[in-house]
Amino acid sequence: MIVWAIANQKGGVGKTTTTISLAGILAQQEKRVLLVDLDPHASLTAYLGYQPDEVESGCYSLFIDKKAHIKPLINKTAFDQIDILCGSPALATLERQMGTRPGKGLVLQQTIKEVESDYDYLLIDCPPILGLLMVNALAACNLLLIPVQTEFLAIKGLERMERTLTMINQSRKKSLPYIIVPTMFDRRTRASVKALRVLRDNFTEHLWKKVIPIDTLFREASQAGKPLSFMTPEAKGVIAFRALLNSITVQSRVL
Amino acid sequence: MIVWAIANQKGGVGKTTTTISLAGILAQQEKRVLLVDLDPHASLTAYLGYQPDEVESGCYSLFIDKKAHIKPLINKTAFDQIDILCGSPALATLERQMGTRPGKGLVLQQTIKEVESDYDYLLIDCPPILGLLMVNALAACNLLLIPVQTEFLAIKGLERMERTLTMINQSRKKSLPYIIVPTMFDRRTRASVKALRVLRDNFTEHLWKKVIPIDTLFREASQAGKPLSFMTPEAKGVIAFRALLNSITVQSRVL
Ligand SMILES: Nc1ncnc2c1ncn2[C@@H]1O[C@H](COP(=O)(O)OP(=O)(O)OP(=O)(O)O)[C@@H](O)[C@H]1O
Ligand SMILES: Nc1ncnc2c1ncn2[C@@H]1O[C@H](COP(=O)(O)OP(=O)(O)OP(=O)(O)O)[C@@H](O)[C@H]1O
Ligand SMILES: [Mg+2]
Ligand SMILES: [Mg+2]
Repeated sequence: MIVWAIANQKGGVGKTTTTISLAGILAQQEKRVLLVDLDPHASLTAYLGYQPDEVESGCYSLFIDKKAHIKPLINKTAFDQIDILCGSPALATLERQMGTRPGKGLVLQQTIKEVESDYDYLLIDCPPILGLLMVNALAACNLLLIPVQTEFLAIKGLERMERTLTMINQSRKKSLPYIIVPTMFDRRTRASVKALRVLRDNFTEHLWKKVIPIDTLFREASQAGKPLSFMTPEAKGVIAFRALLNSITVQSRVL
Repeated sequence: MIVWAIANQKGGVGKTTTTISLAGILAQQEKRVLLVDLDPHASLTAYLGYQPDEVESGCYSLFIDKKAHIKPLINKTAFDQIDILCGSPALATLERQMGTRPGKGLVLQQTIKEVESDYDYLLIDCPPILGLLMVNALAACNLLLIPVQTEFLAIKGLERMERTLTMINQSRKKSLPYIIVPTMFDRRTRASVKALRVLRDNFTEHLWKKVIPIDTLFREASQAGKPLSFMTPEAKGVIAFRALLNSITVQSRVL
């Protein structure tokens, strides 16, 4: 099972959109995908038709109950190949509740072993804040995707994300590979073009060579509760995420 | 001193853009404005030219040091009428550190009294997560602005924001007035138009009657580190925020 985390401390950069878009394309390639929604705001859970406040079982139970098993907490979605471990507002209380419990950063890494052979891919959508939930995702994954909007405010936070990774890597045997994915690129906007140049000059080593363009169909897809590739397979946003998937799979063979 | 909080648990809906845009317009009306950046990601702090990781004094010190005074922690900005209490990544550790300290939700409300007569407006930019920092902002303000992108994922979280407010209001003598501000409205996108209709049908009582349109100049302004009104006073985004300011000031007189 291949495990990817999608994280960035900046809000609204396209983390949830990246997670659901990649999941949709993988599902259409007949891969079995488990989504994990670690965001207390639970956008991914809502996107797939669940009411986050009414979710009985999900990620939260995994952290709170020391003996919890992941399998019974997993929910089906409207898409055969895609299952989900739902997020819920209660996740926001974990930081306080877990306090200094030993191993609190490894809960997810330990529990997902149980489904190793049930899924081909496991994608983790993270909340826009550095804390216990993101640390769990970084410990559990073998590749990190960092969506970054091509604009000033989002890039400013990227240096910090890289510093966080350097810190996390000190406690890993092998350092965690990561790819920075430029999103919502609008070639008609000077600030967007300028921001992409800044990205390409300062983050060359980990930056994906292409971009995810602005595509208003993403908003239509979230309204319809479907990955965009299930709605409009040839949308420019889908073509771009397919190219990203290809780059990751080719790169992983080399890694 | 008038205190407004700008908050929404959803990321990337325009909280920081709303805060800086209103501050710019107020400054041009010769009002003295103090900005408080409660977000550990500190977009507002970065926008105004500070490096969040190098900030010596700011909001964090206010929470950590029981005897801290706010005045010495305030920094100047490039704009005469606008000062700032900077945000920093350390804010993300407060949830764990403050644990169950009595009065932890009232720190901001208590300390800002010291600058009552120094500023006309105090605007608080919040992180995209419901926790101690947002609770402090809601306790300290006398009006809450909730920017909401006109799209499905952002609206889904709005019901939860309203439930949070009902909870908070139980412990206030007078319930906190709030205005929901539709942002990034794009009349060419079907999903945006549909989302606005959903907002107008379901949240009529607190919804501002107009919208903040999509305006690519906001990205240029953040790159330039200036409120948009200082760069392009007649930009459509500025005109919209000026209209919002008028609505709030008229409404406050009635309240
Ligand atoms: N390439 C794109 N083109 C146009 N709109 C996009 C694109 N990617 C994402 N969006 C839209 O931007 C908004 C924010 O995206 P999304 O919710 O995925 O971000 P996020 O990083 O997950 O936010 P949060 O910080 O709240 O978790 C959504 O309305 C989404 O539809
Ligand atoms: N009306 C608008 N038109 C076009 N772009 C906008 C508009 N409002 C905000 N933006 C852009 O959207 C992005 C997100 O805005 P902003 O950072 O203000 O959101 P936020 O809610 O503060 O995010 P966070 O959750 O990270 O705090 C920024 O790039 C900003 O320039
Ligand atoms: Mg998200
Ligand atoms: Mg912000």
